[in-house]
Amino acid sequence: VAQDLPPYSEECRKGTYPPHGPTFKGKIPWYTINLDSAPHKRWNQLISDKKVEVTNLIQAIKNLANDFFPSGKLIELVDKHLAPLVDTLPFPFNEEIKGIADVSGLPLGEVMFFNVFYEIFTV
Amino acid sequence: CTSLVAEDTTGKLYHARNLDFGLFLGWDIKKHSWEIPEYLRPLTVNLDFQRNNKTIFKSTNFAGYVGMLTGMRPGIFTLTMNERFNIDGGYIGIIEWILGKRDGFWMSFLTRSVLENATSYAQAKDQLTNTKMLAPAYFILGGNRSGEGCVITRSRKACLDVWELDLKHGSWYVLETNYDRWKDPLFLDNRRTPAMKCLNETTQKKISLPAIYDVLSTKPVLNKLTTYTTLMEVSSGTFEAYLRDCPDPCIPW
Repeated sequence: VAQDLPPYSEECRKGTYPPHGPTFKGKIPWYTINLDSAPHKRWNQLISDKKVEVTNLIQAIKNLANDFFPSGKLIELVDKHLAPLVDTLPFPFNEEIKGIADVSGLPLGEVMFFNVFYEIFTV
Repeated sequence: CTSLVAEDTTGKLYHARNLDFGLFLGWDIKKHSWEIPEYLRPLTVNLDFQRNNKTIFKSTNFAGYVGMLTGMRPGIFTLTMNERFNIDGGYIGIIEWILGKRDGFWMSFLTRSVLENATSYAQAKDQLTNTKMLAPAYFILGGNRSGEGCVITRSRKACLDVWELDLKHGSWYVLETNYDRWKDPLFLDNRRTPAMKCLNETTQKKISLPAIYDVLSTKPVLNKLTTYTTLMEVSSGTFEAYLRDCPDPCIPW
């Protein structure tokens, strides 16, 4: 069913559940996060499993940033100046972000950047 | 994003959302899609947060992101967050934070904190309404009793509006996209009207999670930015999430 230019044109869909067909891209895996474990270690299993995907996303964001600021200054700023900000975040978020950076091997500033992306993006 | 809370004729509450993210962040010419949603889909996970081996809350989230955008405290409340664009945006909050003014909450840390610690719909509503924040946002909150559902419109420092279910006057659902409810949406990005049209066609009598999935599968409610759809039913604890795609022809937002 085609989507024309606005104003809205498509008929309301029926019978799409259970999810199937071209608009269904797959099921989402479940993970348990144990709040009794140390914040630094809570995300270890998930990040170990998704290390490549997290790295790919952050690299994509860096590529976009470099398109806008080809000098690489923005990423330099993120790496140098966002990392120390992690210590100003409330507990346990600061420790969790540090744990994610350790397990993923990504620079702390870049993991911080991903976690505060909403605040940056609302402009 | 599109989030909604709906109540059926028996008083059962449903809460669902499409998460749309990545507008203007790189268009892939070959795949006819935005780059960021393509990277976010493989990162999408459902999380079961437990204490003493018991579930405290469930969430659909992105690996590496410690805040929450979508979640449910089974039997108590459901919560989603939609982005609110404003010139008095989060970047000002960040600058204030860097300069040492740290009395506000980061948006996604607030939602995580509410999901983790609030033990009632009223408590969650109070925290989401009254906590000072770094960025504006829409919070869509559902409870477990008839009439418990609202959209909270937040600026960084104040609550601008709380829009509640009002069954006595025929409002059996509340629906939020990314615009203040008292303003018209941008004419190029009107997901509100089609979603409301589909909900009205469904009627309160026939509302259910499958019916809501139909609404969230209708273009342009479903669009090129849609990463996942989450369906929640608080009383039974049902929590389902699915990765989405919108092959051509499909609107880019």
